[in-house]
Amino acid sequence: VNGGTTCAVCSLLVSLAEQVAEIHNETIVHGIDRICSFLPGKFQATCNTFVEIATPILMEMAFDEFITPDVACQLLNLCYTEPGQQTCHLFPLPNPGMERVVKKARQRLELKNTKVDRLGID
Amino acid sequence: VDCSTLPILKELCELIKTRFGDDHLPIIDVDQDRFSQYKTLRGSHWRGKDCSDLSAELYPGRKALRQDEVLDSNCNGIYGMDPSVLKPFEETLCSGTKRMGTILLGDSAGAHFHIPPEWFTASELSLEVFRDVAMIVENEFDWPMTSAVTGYMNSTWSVLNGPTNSLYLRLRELNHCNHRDFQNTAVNGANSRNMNSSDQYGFNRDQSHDHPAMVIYSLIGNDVCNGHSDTINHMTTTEQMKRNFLSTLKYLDTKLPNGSYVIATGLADGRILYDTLKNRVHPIGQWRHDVKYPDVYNYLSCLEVSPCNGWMSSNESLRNFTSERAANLSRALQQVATSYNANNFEVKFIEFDFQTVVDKWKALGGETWQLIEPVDGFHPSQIAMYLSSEVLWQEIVQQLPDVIKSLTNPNNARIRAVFGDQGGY
Repeated sequence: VNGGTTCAVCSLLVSLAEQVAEIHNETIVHGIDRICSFLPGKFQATCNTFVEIATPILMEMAFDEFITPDVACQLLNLCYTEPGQQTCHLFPLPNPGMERVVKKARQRLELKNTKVDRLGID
Repeated sequence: VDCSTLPILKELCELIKTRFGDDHLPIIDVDQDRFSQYKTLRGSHWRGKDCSDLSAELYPGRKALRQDEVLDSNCNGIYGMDPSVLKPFEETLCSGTKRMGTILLGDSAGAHFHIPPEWFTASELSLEVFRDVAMIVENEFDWPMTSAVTGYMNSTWSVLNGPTNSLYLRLRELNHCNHRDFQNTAVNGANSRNMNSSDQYGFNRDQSHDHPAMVIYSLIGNDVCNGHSDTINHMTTTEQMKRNFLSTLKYLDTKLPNGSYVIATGLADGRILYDTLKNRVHPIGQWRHDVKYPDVYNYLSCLEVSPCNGWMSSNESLRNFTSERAANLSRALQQVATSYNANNFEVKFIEFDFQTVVDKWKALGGETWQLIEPVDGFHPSQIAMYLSSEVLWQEIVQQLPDVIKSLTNPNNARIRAVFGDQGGY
């Protein structure tokens, strides 16, 4: 439910990208690029597809401290909250609340004309 | 895209889907004898390496064909003529001895599930830690080759630390003629329900052509572990457990050569997981110290992808209930094991007392958390594998002292001198 394994993988990947970026003092997009470059060839294509689609949202993370990996994966539609279910989060919830942060970030992305469709990661 | 709908790939897809996905058999197995020369994809990391993939008559564990005068039919590395007596080596070095293969019917703990913690630690990510990612995926994130029952090699991987010892290595040490005679048919998520037809899990033994085997039936958690939010409703009941185990024993009686043994282990008490890890930081939270194990447990439960809601839970009553059910299921296994009369094997029951492993490790100066896989916070680590094999062996020796004594081959030194590593693995 709520995105299941795909959601979990997304949160981990975004979190690692964020941490790698901090360690190397670079942008989060470069951080995730760096992670992809560590993978063997056949896994790099999937990783790069993820980066390509996720880049606008990952860039938002640099400007909004409340966009945690959990929020980023909600924005990517890889995590969601199904009716009657609680919202899942691995990292501490952002102060204004997950729902509010997601809503505001979506509005900003729409203003920038960024469309994020659900990723077809199999 | 469902690859089985593609005309050219259909047959290959079906092969992968059924043979690998459902039956858990090696994919690369030309002669279809269920043994392979390829390491991963249920190959020689999981079961003794095939000495010929072009003849279904040659495979590990079989009785030697024409005493292996010319060919090594059972892949134990012993073949040819002994010039001192003009008899085949297999006859002079192995014939008079009692042979015993090793077979595991188990779950992810038996297969040794391990995800490298380096993959979740930002400061340690590098090309090196992902070097073996293909092998790891092809082995379903399992490391049977370093496991407690069928492990045969010390880890040479930077992402897996710790020594290896196993039941197989001990039986091989007693009699070098047992070389390569092992099968790890464990499957991640296996429980007594899907084990009651072991055929599905690639178990392979022929009553007339193969040597007896020591079968370890070890399902230490999945009968009480599941990811459902109503986890208790999905736990196996004691009656179901008895029925399932009985069904497996009946099946084994039609497959195992006479003189075999089935050792059933009880379920683990998983309360140790939460008790040990509740205040520890998970590798993904190392950088900011913001994610502890209970956070990971709750997150996985929320997504309903937890391997074990019962034990990986901050709800103490639920953890206690899960342990109580696990103990009841162990008693059910014990009752069946002590009352079942098989035609071809003897059944024994041993507890899986992880506390003994903990005590041993603490006596060596270690700490309990080192015995648990850091990424999933659920499975036994490589060190736990090593120590579990010792505990398992001590229990077996205690229950079958005469049998174990009778397995010694006095020709081992000569086998080493003549055949060296017997072809390795």
